[in-house]
Amino acid sequence: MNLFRFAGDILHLLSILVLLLKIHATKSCAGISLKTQELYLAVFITRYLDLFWNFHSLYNSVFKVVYIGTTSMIVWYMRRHRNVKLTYDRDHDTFRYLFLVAPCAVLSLLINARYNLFEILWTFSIYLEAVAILPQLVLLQRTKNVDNLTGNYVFLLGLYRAFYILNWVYRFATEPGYSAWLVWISGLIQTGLYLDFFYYYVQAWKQSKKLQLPS
Amino acid sequence: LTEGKFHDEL
Repeated sequence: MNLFRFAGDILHLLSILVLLLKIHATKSCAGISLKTQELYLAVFITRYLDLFWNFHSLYNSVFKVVYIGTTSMIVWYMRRHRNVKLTYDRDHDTFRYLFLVAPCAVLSLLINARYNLFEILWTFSIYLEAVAILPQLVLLQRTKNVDNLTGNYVFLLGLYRAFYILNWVYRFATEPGYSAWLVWISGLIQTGLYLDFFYYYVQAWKQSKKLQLPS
Repeated sequence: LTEGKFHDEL
């Protein structure tokens, strides 16, 4: 465990909490992609299946439970809460799950470190996390005017990924024999998806303007 | 599953 990894995990948690608090406080989920949230829930469940038999540390176990719990709450709010579900922008959140899930499933069967069910599900979760933000980015693009909290949510998520890259660089430099190609390449692709958004986010922040994405 | 590579990151 190093400071970069810790910062990454905290930023990840913070991003989820920002979203959850926004939904809870405003009783609105306008601008939030349910597809992305459900994909993240699938990512967490397939990756953290080992929660019950692979104990690594209390830190990891607590984070796993909290990530699954908080993301479930977001999905519950968007699908079931009587007021919140009415604000869901389903007409614009039209990204097809299959376009992301199917290639990730095939890829995880073809490229994995070990051919067994849990390793393949773990690999699937790594691939799926890399692209799970896409429905959210498409929704932001479509609705143009991005409210502050949604913008902050995506920004914090991107920052979390950036810190994970620093964590890998640090581990590679300090831990003999450490390598994780599959995770590195997926992570680089994932972080790459945020670059465009980051550019506009920083521009808006510099000019202290409302974040607006170009068409 | 516990032998070999261990997934220690989240």
